[in-house]
Amino acid sequence: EVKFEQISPADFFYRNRDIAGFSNPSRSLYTSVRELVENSLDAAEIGRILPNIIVELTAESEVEGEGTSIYKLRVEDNGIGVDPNYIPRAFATVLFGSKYGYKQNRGTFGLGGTMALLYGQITTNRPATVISSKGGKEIHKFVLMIDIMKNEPRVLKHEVYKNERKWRGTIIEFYLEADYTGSKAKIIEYFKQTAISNPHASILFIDVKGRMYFFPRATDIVPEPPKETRPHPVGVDVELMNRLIANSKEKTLLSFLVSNFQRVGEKTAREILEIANLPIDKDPKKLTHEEITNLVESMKNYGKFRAPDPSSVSPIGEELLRIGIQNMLKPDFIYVVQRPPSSYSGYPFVVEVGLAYGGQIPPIEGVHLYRFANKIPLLYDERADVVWKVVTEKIDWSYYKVPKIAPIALVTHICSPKIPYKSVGKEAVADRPEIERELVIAIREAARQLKLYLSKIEKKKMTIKR
Amino acid sequence: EVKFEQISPADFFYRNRDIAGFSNPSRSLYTSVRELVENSLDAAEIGRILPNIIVELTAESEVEGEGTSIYKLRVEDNGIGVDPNYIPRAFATVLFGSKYGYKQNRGTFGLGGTMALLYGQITTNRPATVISSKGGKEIHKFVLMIDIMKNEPRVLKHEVYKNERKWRGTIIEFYLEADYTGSKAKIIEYFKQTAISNPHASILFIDVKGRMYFFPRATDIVPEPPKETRPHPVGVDVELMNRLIANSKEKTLLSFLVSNFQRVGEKTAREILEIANLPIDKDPKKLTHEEITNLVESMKNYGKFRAPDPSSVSPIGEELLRIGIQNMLKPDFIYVVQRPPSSYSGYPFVVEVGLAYGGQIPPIEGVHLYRFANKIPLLYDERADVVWKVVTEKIDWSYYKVPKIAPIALVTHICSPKIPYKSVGKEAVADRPEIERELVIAIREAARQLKLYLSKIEKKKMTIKR
Ligand SMILES: Nc1ncnc2c1ncn2[C@@H]1O[C@H](COP(=O)(O)OP(=O)(O)OP(=O)(O)O)[C@@H](O)[C@H]1O
Ligand SMILES: Nc1ncnc2c1ncn2[C@@H]1O[C@H](COP(=O)(O)OP(=O)(O)OP(=O)(O)O)[C@@H](O)[C@H]1O
Ligand SMILES: [Mg+2]
Ligand SMILES: [Mg+2]
Repeated sequence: EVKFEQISPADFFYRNRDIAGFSNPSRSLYTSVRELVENSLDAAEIGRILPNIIVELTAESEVEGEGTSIYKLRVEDNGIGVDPNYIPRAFATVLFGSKYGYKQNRGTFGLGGTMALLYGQITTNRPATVISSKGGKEIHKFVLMIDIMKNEPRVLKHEVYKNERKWRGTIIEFYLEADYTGSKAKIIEYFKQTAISNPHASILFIDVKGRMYFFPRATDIVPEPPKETRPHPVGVDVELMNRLIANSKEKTLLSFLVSNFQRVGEKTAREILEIANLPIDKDPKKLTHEEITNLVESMKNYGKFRAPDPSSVSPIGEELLRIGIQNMLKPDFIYVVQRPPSSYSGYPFVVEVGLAYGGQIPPIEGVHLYRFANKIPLLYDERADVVWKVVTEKIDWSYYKVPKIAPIALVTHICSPKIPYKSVGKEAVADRPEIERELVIAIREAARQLKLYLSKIEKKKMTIKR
Repeated sequence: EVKFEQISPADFFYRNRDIAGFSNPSRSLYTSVRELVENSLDAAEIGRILPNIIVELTAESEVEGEGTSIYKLRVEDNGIGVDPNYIPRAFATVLFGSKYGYKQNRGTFGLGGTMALLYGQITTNRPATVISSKGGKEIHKFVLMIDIMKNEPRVLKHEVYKNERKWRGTIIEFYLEADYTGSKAKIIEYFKQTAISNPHASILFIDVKGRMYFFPRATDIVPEPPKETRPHPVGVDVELMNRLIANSKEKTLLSFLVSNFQRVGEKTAREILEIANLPIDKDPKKLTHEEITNLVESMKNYGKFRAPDPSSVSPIGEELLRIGIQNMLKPDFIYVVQRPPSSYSGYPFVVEVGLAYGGQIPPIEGVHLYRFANKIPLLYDERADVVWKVVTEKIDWSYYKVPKIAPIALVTHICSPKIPYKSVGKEAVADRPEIERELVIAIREAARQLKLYLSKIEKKKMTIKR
């Protein structure tokens, strides 16, 4: 009568695909496009490549009575490509990926690319094609399906070609039931906003009608990529400690602590081990259960660590953010601020904010909000986002002379090796107090500048009247 | 340089535990309590048992400098118990559970109980204890830890006792680092609201100070439990069809369709197969890839199915909902409405709404909102919920004579074999158009009654003045 089952993670995300952003045919098309484009941008970033991305949507057939169609979605990039030994699992297995390390990436879950292909497969029963080369002698082409119950790839075909022109990159092609009319505006908006957070990327979008939308790069400068760093001791827990010990080759607790955590030098390590009452030369693998718990507690309570190393973070930068906002919104006033690095729960993060006013911004009651996290535009779940909370509850816009209806826009970017997303759909950021505080400080600084500007405009009007 | 990893689902939810509701020590205590209480309520429901649940929190030790403590959390119920063959995986493996069928349960993901124990384990390094009996000859006691990287239980101890007093139920005991002061109000509120949606449950809560909070049952009537039903054809996709075919013993397409889907009788099955151009006596296991796709398309476009069978749904009921709201809010006015069953994406659902005014309700700008889904109180993420969207955007309260500041409260309950939660944290329901529509209709009906009541009150005041 009580029937127990174990389900695979692919099965879990198949059953709950709305949580991953596949809730209806138009949203599913949007999510598929963004997941693949974000993968392409990550692939360029690792190789310090100027990204060239082509997104092509073609209509295959109408689906009667549904208002949807079967489309072919093809995304091509010039990124670093995928090692053929990993292609099947990278695209047909969930919880498999290369972005689990401690540094800022667009991707984070090991889920998005596979979910797009999974959605296509369950709505069309057709396999996906992945073609990739790392720029070497060979180009590999795989035709794949996903065994959802086992969370495994099924390789239907694998062909290898000579890479005569030394091509490097990845092409994904798959079919899905979708509603382009319902998602077109969001998809175009996604590309426009991606241009702000990735000004060095060139994106071409060809839609079902053959219309071309070209988003040229605004700069040839490749941003400094983030570096992988060690975890910060403030974020440690017993599980992490156990894993670090299991993987460690260090012979003493002193060298173990220094080499496995950032911001832990010899002096700090000695102090921690003194608090934990552990000898500095003990073999980490010989620690008892209680000693490990004690060590973790001592690290969490030490309280004197330097702030986390921000080299695992890669912001947009004030100048490029200004250019991007100028190009997209064409305002009269613009003020951009990049906050110094801060941290939450041991994770470093940087907040960047741009406030724009006037010009071609349409007047609105409230504020036009453009939210970014790790250079990804967030176009859904605005009300659930920490930025919305700050803008509506912590900023009194009238104090800064902003009228109730005003041509005002706010652009926010939060970047970190770990963004506290509220859901695997990556559309809203949770209101961690440290992040909220940084946003408040940054937005108020920009709002003060706006107040000065609006006062000047006011004065000019008075002068003209007389 | 690019390092690929496969992570287990336990590892995934460990790394992203904030998404599952374990974002900080006070929220984690709240989530642990709710996940275990919901498991106990589900266990009573299956056995048509009047639930007696005891939740006991004891402080073990202070955690210096953190404002948190190590607590022991113990939850005991008189539910149907757990088969000892399944206890280790039920509580120490994620994506393992008994609630994956097509009927309304509080649990749905196979995740919650294990996540509470996982959080306890990573913050205290201590094992959990599960004691259970199905009322037979034996009581089984397991001491468990979770191997997070493998998503497997580690049984440290397994003892069997004679069940001399024929006890039936389950006891969970584990340790976790938490902040009771920060979550106390929410935990008490959770119990109060659970009494509304589960008026037949009796809950005793003993907190860290030894204070007892008793929530007695308001009725001895056990609600009609939901029944498992076949999937509705409107929700079919290729993956589901492939699995049904693989598991089916039916020899013909006709009997296959009739026995695997609700609302498909012989006549309907014949019409579908005619549209799909498939012979009624074909062996389902002999269908080609294309034929399966074609069959799924024909079913999705058939358009003439009867609405989904609501016997997989178990609402609170108008009378019990009224009693619960009366007890909790003590209003002067109360109006309750249960909508007829509706459906979204092939899933039946029922909306129940209670509107209360005056009496002991404190005046508020807006509306006090009490949201429920599958008899679970939702206390977080209000702004992300479909009910918030309806209450703030689709209902013009002033039209119903409700003043800007008013003693008004709205209680909403949505129940379905599948609730479209926005996240695995189960705190907000997505705005499916069909659900939104039912909420609007129900709330407007109640609001019209409130308008009549407020007009009467108005008239009386006028009469008294003269
Ligand atoms: N265009 C691409 N070029 C190179 N590698 C890619 C590309 N697309 C995907 N990959 C590889 O496949 C892996 C899996 O991709 P997938 O989108 O499923 O997960 P992810 O990007 O790691 O995380 P997320 O779920 O957050 O997107 C990536 O980690 C990356 O290594
Ligand atoms: N108190 C209990 N009595 C009986 N069975 C229980 C109890 N608690 C848990 N179980 C069993 O253990 C399984 C796993 O519980 P868990 O909370 O992890 O997942 P779930 O309740 O199925 O889904 P969810 O993640 O949505 O809570 C349940 O499906 C149920 O069969
Ligand atoms: Mg990705
Ligand atoms: Mg549960």
